[in-house]
Amino acid sequence: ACLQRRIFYYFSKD
Amino acid sequence: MLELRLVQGSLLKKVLEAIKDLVNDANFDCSATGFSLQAMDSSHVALVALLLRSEGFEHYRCDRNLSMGMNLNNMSKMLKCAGNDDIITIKADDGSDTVTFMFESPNQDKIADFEMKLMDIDSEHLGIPEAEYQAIVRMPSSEFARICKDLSSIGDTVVISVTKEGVKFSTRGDIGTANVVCRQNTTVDKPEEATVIEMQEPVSLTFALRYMNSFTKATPLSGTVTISLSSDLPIVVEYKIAEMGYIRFYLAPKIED
Repeated sequence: ACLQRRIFYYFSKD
Repeated sequence: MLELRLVQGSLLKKVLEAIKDLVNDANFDCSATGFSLQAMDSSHVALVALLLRSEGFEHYRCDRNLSMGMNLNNMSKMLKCAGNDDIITIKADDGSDTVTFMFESPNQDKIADFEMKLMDIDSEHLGIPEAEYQAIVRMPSSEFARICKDLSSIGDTVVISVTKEGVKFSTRGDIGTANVVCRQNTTVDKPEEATVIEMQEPVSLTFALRYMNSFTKATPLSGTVTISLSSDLPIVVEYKIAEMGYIRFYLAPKIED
């Protein structure tokens, strides 16, 4: 099974 | 006061077609740099970043930084009313809750204006770090679109692997498997037909094809697409917009649970 990562995991809030 | 005159209005029409299915509402930011947008899809899995530089507009007046919240589906409806050869001017007054799109036919015999309501959008602006990518592939955008479309009829995810042999797109589904390998090919008639692979080290990542197919709606904007991959970063699928800027799609990978 594959887990879909979210963008937040990589990019932080400005 | 904001007034942006874009002679090649079709560019803006194409931009909207490229992003309206991925993002519902977004803030368009206007500054001295240009007209830009950063927005995520509702699942927060993909992010789109658009820049149309001020120098690309025939006339660019932006007295102060302005953020305009727009429903992209409604914006698309309005821009569809512009002819492909029309000059499009975007106008907004300070503090106004509307934006006006003015369409001029090339010989000035028809001028139309469409006023659209703006909306308050509480969006999060993300910091995208500068990164060195393990592999960067530049290929014809139509070829990339074809591969994504073909593979999505077989499976739901694509594994993109870059080795010194080339770039491989693989999928598997209930009916079977599919692999498409594109080798570096620079012996072509036109530069936009080339496939160029810059690889620092081999990389292999898995992505949802649904999003990849959505990104390929930007194909009419550019003859080539640039795909940047690193094992610990979202993929970047970039379409350069001639003389003006870019549209970049970031997609978080799927990882083994």
